[in-house]
Amino acid sequence: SNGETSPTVSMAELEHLAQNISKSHVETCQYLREELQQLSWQAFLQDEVDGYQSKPREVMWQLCAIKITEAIQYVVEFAKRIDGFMELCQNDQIVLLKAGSLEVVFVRMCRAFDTQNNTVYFDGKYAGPDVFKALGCDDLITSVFDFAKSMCSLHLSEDEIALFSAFVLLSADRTWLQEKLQVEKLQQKTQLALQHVLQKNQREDGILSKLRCKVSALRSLCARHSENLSAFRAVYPDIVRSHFPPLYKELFGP
Amino acid sequence: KEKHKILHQLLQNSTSPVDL
Repeated sequence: SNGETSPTVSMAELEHLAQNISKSHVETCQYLREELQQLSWQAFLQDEVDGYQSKPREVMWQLCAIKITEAIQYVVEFAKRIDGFMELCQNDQIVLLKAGSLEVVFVRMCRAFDTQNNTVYFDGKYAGPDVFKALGCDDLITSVFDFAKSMCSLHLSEDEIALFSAFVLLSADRTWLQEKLQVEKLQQKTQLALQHVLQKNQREDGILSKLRCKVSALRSLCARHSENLSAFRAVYPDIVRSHFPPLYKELFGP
Repeated sequence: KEKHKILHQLLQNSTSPVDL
């Protein structure tokens, strides 16, 4: 709070890292915020909602897997542009992306979420939870929408979303990391940069602990996505094998 | 490595397959 940081990281270094991460986020965020706000009045019409609801379950799963995979490709690019990420060993880069890329997609989702109408930008328009009915996982969808709503209630700025995304991605407690210490150092620096940005933006005390709570919510969402995918795969193994994007299968494979 | 072929490719490519 007095402007001092850990003795090993200078203020200039934190400022530089915060700038690097914010820039990487803007360059790889898939949709600009202004673009999303302009589109927010475009919600799906009832007959379009009916169209999604009457799709066969496997077709809707495939569509969502494609959309998630597209979003994840941007997250991979975000990771690559974070100072220090590409210096980690390749095993750890993969471990972090396997565990964290969907979490970052959920964080980024709050940018594309309209709290007033409880809708999210999906497949060209804003969609409510009913659009995803055919997936057959109402509880997961409700949790994802609730998460987006609670993230929105924090009113994070773009640089705060960027720094929080990097913090989530660089989690040093993921299983199978080979050089845990390196990841830990990078995550600590990112956390300091996040604190620095929060202070600079004059955010209220307690915002950091609210963000920490979101970390466990994200883990639970991803665990539930995996459970729902396993249940789907048990019924439609061939659909997953032949029609799901290869990157999605690599990330969420059994 | 074989198990994460696409991730490896994405990490090694200087430009991403997505149109950024």
